[in-house]
Amino acid sequence: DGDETGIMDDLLEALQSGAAFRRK
Amino acid sequence: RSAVMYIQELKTEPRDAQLLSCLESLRVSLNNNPVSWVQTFGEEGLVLLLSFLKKLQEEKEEYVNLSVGVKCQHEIIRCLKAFMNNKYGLKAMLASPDGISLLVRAANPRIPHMMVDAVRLLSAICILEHADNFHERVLESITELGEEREVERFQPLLSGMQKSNIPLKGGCMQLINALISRGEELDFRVHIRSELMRLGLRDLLAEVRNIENEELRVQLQVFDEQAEEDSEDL
Repeated sequence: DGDETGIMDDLLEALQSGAAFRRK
Repeated sequence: RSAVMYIQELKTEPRDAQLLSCLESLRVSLNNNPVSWVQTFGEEGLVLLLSFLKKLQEEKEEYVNLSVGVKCQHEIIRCLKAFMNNKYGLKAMLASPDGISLLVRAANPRIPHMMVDAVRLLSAICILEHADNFHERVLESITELGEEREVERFQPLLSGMQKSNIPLKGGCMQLINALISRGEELDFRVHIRSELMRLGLRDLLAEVRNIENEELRVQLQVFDEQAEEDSEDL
């Protein structure tokens, strides 16, 4: 399952937009 | 060049301009090739990158911003970001014994442009959903470095916030938010926040609020909202 790419880009985007911090 | 050729070149222990040129080209390859290429570069390549980073960090920091060594360190951080941009690379980096601690050391306020990239990667590691609670490992590494240097553990983050570099201010706030938000216990979150405030974040926040920058605005809003929610719970 090592094929998934762009993981770091997605995490950085979620952090920058604030989405990573929204309570689920 | 193939992944194996980069490994061979790094094994010849290039220095200065030769190392920098190899790293710049490696970063482009890591970014533009399929995951199978990154897998071939593999743990062996990662170990080489981390050991170069460690050696460069231990070199004397004289004329720090002018040296090729600093450029090489920054280029390694960029290579690590590219390497970690897929499941395989991310897992390998997190499994390496000193990957996180070397990133924490790269969050060096004397090299602001590199610190921005390092704090962003650390923030991303903090928010990973994983049983291993990576935010705790990041915090442990931050604590260890503070103890080793006999300074307050969050001093580098606060120093980063004091720099004129606006993306760095945003990156530092992002890491602060990531560390706090992943704490499951209310006590933990309140403790970290008050430790930062005591160290000078309160005054810095007042200054930073006057800066017009979208990224910074988002991070300040997150910080305020989380503090408010916790204070209500308290």
